[in-house]
Amino acid sequence: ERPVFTNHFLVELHKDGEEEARQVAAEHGFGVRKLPFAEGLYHFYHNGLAKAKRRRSLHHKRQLERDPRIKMALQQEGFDRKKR
Amino acid sequence: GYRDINEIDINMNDPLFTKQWYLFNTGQADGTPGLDLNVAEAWELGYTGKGVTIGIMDDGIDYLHPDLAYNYNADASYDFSSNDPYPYPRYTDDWFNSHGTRCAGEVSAAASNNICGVGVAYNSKVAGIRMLDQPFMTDIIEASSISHMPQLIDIYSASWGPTDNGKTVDGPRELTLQAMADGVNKGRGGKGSIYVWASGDGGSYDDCNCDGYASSMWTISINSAINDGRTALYDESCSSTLASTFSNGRKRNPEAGVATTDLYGNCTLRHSGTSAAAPEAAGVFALALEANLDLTWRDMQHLTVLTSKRNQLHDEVHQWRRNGVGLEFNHLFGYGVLDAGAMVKMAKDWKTVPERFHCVGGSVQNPEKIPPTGKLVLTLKTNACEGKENFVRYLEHVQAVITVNATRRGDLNINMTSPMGTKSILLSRRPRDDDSKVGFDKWPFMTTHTWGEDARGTWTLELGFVGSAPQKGLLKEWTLMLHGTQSAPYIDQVVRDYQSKLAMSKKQELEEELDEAVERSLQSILRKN
Repeated sequence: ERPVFTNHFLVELHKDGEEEARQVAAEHGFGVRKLPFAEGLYHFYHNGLAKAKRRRSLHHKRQLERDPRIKMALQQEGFDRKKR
Repeated sequence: GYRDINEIDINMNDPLFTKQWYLFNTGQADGTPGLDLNVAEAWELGYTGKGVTIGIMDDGIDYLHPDLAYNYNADASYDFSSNDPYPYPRYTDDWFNSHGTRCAGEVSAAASNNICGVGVAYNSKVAGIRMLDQPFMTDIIEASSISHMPQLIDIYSASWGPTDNGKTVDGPRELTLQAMADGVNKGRGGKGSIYVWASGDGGSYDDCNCDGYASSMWTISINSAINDGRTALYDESCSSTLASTFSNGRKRNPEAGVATTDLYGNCTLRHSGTSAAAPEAAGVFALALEANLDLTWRDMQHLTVLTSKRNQLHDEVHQWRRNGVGLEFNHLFGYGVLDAGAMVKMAKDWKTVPERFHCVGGSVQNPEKIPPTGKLVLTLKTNACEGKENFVRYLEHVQAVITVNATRRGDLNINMTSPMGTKSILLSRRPRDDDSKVGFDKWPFMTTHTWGEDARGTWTLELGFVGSAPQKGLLKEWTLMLHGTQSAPYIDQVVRDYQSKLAMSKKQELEEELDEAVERSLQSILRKN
């Protein structure tokens, strides 16, 4: 099965700090939320992107990765979960 | 534990209360009287969920519903599908997003307000975590939901999972595992978040050990029984299920379903599936937490094992058996149906169980062929890390981490037998699973059936095929992971009921301690002589 890519990104910053994360996200047009269980990891989401696409959003990924404040950006794959 | 059903008097004016047979079964909808969660006893003792918050990870909650609004915890709620603090369900004309609202009502619907029915923990608070209503789930959304407000939310209830189509093998991904580990270690001020999971709706075609959420040690997975004590047709069986609650009946009686709140201020009599079972358990655990807020995530599992009852649960295929320390279990129902009254009474006096250790009991790494007929039988002899810091003497969870390929994955059967002779069915036939490429890659099959046993000795793994055509397979790895305590978990517990599982287990532990003391004395005398 071909993977599906979503408008959610896992982003790791070089320097941990919510203020910096907010600024980085805003500059790139993303919303942001800190992941409470891990240091330096943030959830970036982009409301202008399709919620599910067959192709990676390479433009956004590269844009994020070019930012020197960002250590890593990973676009999240989508998968099925069902109500029981 | 016998109570005359006619002597119990609960005054609730909620119109659906008399239809909530799973709370108080007087034989409604052709059910079996007494086959219920025994919440009446817990309520009579004064436990109604006060001070406890349950998070419903689902498609949202109708927090304006008059039966939920009072108990809604807005501060602990969030909408991860829309990124805002208002987890209200998205409207569809078929009311598809009623699932979370129905689950929430089972736990926290207010009592005696003349609306719908009553929640199991009707004075608890409920938080909405909207995360299920989106085209695709992501690891980051699951992880965020599971780790949302772990100091405000005590219990997380999940009535979802990978597709129960009988051919999926899937579970939590990396971030979600990290979040769950963080939750059990740091949530609730270090006592651990409690994750309750619906065991799955795939029926006899599926096996809940192929669902990594339900089979996780960090979740309490809950199966369901119907109102006459049989298993529901959609119930899956597996060795990781810890206990059961109730869901709708097989009969077409419209009142045999689970009565709860529904969207837009409505009520329903028709909530069903193992989805309906997990929130009932979350409610019972909320009552136990009110009785003792110091309970850890592991204490809750011990209490579940010790207080769940066989009651009148029965199944033609899977019979009740006793494990090596005498605890009665069933492959479908786990340790039985939750008993809220027994649980709060035991919780009240409960002393936190000793520290948990992990031991790699051994590993088979050489590839072994699984024959088309007969079985591949492997053994591992372990001392459970005795003599080391991480010695595990009293088992809690046991995992068999297995890498195996087969020409037809669904025909593969895996059983594991403990040194004390308890056989766990780790994987049963899934006729729809025709995978021949992926197999299981370091998949952690889990069993709770050896709870309390001594891990030392020889473990046996049997792999074989059941199906119409001959198949071939290759086992590449079997690693035995033992989890439990070094010291006796029940020896310091207060026993109030001398017929209880706790009394039996404590007696065994005392006898073992005595034997060991005598042994030590004898050796000391022998050395002196």
